[in-house]
Order: sequence, then C-alpha cells, then structure tokens
Amino acid sequence: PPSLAPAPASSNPSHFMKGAIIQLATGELKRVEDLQTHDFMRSAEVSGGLKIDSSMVVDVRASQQRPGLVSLQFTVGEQQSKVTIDVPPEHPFFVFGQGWSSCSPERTAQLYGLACHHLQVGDVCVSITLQPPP
Amino acid sequence: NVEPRSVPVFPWHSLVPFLEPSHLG
Repeated sequence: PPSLAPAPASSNPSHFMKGAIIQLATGELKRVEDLQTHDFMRSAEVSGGLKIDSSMVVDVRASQQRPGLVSLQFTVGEQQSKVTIDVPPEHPFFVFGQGWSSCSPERTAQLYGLACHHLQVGDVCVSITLQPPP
Repeated sequence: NVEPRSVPVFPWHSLVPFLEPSHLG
C-alpha cells in the first residue's frame, strides 16, 4: 500500500520557500508560488490512488496541547468528517480558487517569502486521501 | 571545476495535508 505522508506539523518547511521547485504528477516542474488549483486536481487524477478532498475550515483556535501552534478543525469530503490538526501559524494551506493561505500571512512572508491570504473559517482547502479501491 | 549544485525538487503531494482514512471514519 502507498505510504502515508507526514502531517503538516512535521513536514519539511523548505517545501514552502518561495522559489522551491515542485514536481507535479504529470512530471511538470513549477515554483511553489505559481501553483494553481488545477495543478493539484490534475496531479491527483494522473497519480492514481490519491484523491483530492475539499476540507472546509470550521474552527481556528490556539492549540491547548501545543503552545504556539494553531488548532485547525476541518470538515472533510462528502461525509463531512471532522479532523483537527495542529500547525504552526505560518503553515500555508492551498485554498480552492484562491491559493496559499495561512493563519499568519506576515510570518509566512517572513519565514518563507511566500505571499499568502489570511486563512479563515469557511475557506475550503485542498487535502488528499487515499482513493478507495474500485 | 565547479560542481553544479543539485536543486531539490519536492513532490506536489508534500504540500497539502494527507488525511489518513482512519481520521475520516
């Protein structure tokens, strides 16, 4: 079975540095700041085994377990399953039709040089899950 | 001779949250 990627809180932040080279599933290379919604959709289509889900932000609050982090609660996919993840405030998420967004666009700009919108309740983010077998 | 620096290339799926099916049940 495909291996599971790490959760955002533990991912390598250099992915998000402005100018970082990202390889799409089509083989195309793009800079992280140039990615668009259809790049994710197309990559999931051709990669097989992965499915793009819509994850709507329903709550944003300071993490109680991990000071300095932000707890983001999402409702995911058609089943509206609720998922909470703790991330640094500068962690960017890709919002459908809008692009990179974080809880602290100022910190994202300082740390990564990546221009972000402010992530808010109601934003719908790109997430991926395993495609169920046919 | 100067060796060319290798530029890291990251896969697209490393940029977005991977939600495990167990989270979604």
